[in-house]
Amino acid sequence: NLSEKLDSVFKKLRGHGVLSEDNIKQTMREVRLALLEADVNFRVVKEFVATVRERAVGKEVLKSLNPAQQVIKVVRDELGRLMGEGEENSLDLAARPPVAIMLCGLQGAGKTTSCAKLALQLRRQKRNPLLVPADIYRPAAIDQLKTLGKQLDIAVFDSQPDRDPVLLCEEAHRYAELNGYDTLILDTAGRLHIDEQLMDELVRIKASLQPREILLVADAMTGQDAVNVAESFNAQLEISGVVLTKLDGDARGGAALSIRAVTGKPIKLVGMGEKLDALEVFHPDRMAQRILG
Amino acid sequence: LSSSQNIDEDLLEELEEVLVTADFGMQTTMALMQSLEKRIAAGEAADPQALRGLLKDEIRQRLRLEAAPLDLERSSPFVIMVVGVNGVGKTTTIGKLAHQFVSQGKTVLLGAGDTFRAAAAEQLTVWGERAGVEVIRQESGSDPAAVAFDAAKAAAARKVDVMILDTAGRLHTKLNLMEELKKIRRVLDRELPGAPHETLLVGDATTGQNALVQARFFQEAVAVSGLALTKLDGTARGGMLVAIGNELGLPVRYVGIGEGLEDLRPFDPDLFVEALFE
Ligand SMILES: Nc1nc2c(ncn2[C@@H]2O[C@H](COP(=O)(O)OP(=O)(O)OP(=O)(O)O)[C@@H](O)[C@H]2O)c(=O)[nH]1
Ligand SMILES: Nc1nc2c(ncn2[C@@H]2O[C@H](COP(=O)(O)OP(=O)(O)OP(=O)(O)O)[C@@H](O)[C@H]2O)c(=O)[nH]1
Ligand SMILES: [Mg+2]
Ligand SMILES: [Mg+2]
Repeated sequence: NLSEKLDSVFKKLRGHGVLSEDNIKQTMREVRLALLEADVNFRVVKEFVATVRERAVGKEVLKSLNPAQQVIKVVRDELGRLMGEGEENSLDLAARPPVAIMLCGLQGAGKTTSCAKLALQLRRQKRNPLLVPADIYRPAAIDQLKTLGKQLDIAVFDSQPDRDPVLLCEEAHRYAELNGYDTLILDTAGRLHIDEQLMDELVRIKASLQPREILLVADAMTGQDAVNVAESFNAQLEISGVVLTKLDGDARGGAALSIRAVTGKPIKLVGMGEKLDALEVFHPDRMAQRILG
Repeated sequence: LSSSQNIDEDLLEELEEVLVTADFGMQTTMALMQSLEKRIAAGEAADPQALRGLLKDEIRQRLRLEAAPLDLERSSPFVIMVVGVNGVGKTTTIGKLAHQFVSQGKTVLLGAGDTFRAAAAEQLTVWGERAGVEVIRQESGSDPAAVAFDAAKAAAARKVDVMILDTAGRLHTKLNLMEELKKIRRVLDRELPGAPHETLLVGDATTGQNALVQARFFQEAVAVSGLALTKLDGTARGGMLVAIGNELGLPVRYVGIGEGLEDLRPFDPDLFVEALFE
């Protein structure tokens, strides 16, 4: 792992004062490799290493930490900071009900499952959520959300696949108002960020419902493409946060850093399994540790 | 790529970036760059154009597979078990395959082997309707091995040409779920000796280096015999196919290029390599 690799780079340095340019060069190479092996985007790694190198050069080698640990600390601190340590990342539901939360993202990322998980979480927080199936394209997508709602005993708006998704969301909003639901969770169809028509659909849903939260749902195993997707969704929708799914796997999850670097938006929730209670708060420091490997 | 007149550090870094951002992964990228530098030192490339040609050649070698289509005549019924992690496109790919086989004059039967995920059987049933083929299913929550058994039995009784069994998405790290997959495979073999004749691992082009880990685990657990890569209609390049091809030598059967019934193509290694540099 990175800690061991840096240890071997610094084997001869213990107690020698300032980190030299040459130690730094070698260690930055190891850090760069570790991040690229974790699927962090090429350009994001370039910028990250430049920042860390600046912080590490000239740093006094503390008596209490050996140089490898010192560099690791700089890396981990900067990584944690980038991941959002100390930042507010709770859901913003401070609006006149019914408050809308829109989930969007690429095909298969885990949106529908995350909508159900979120509904359960909100109900446990004493809210009264309404699940809204707005995916009219994928076979049985509406059935999928209705089935999940039934499992949780949470209301699901009776969407039909022959209705326009924007109209469905508007009808659901009216229905929520009339029936006392305070939160709308909009499950949208998976789509490519390069699909103009479908991206425009999201823009129209946003314009009409003015969701308090627009969450990009992203798969933790996503590779280099994460920057393209996140940049595009953010540019077209101004997302408010990210849900990172399938973190119960063994992907290093570098996509999280890529997404943070290009959007600056908080990772608010993480999916830790297929069960509906597998939704957790995001821990920036834990993610930093995981990415470093 | 660089408009530089000769091969320099900038061009090499540019090539490295092309490989990494196409999700070739660090192992493969470094191996490719090393091979390239050796060949440059041996005077094999005089200019950037020639260098690009060398790189494509190196990639093709690592991909070490010709397009390897399925030989459905090998067995009747020919059983395909479709596996992979969550959300990669297994169910959709099965719908497309059914349509393709039907248009080739084959009779097809589908098995709704995902008895776990909400509305999974319903989803496959719609695809069956679109392709004009029947779907064998049971109640949600039933034993997937029981559906495998039913589907195999029905395939034999009806003398269909192809039976495709859908399975629930599962992370390769969930050992109990991988055991379940092994059990399904045993049930198929018991009911139709030699089945499954193809164990198709479906992967997502947007996946990074975890794709190789997935392939290793699934290969080890259920003897994967072919790959399908989906979502190549997006901006992801699917470069991990090269690492998988190099290490496991798995034939790539199909690529998914969209969400419609017709959006499946046989894998073309030359097109794939060309697209990497677009
Ligand atoms: N292991 C694991 N699986 C997950 C997680 N979140 C979702 N899944 C699974 O991922 C697959 C896809 O989930 P969906 O909710 O259907 O994804 P989606 O984004 O709605 O898909 P589309 O609507 O087709 O774009 C399903 O098999 C889910 O059970 C997670 O956190 N961990
Ligand atoms: N753009 C694009 N989308 C695809 C492709 N293949 C599948 N999809 C979409 O990916 C999403 C997931 O597809 P599924 O077939 O449900 O995936 P799965 O592997 O069966 O998912 P689980 O059973 O939940 O593990 C759906 O929205 C599909 O329409 C493809 O080639 N291109
Ligand atoms: Mg969905
Ligand atoms: Mg499926």
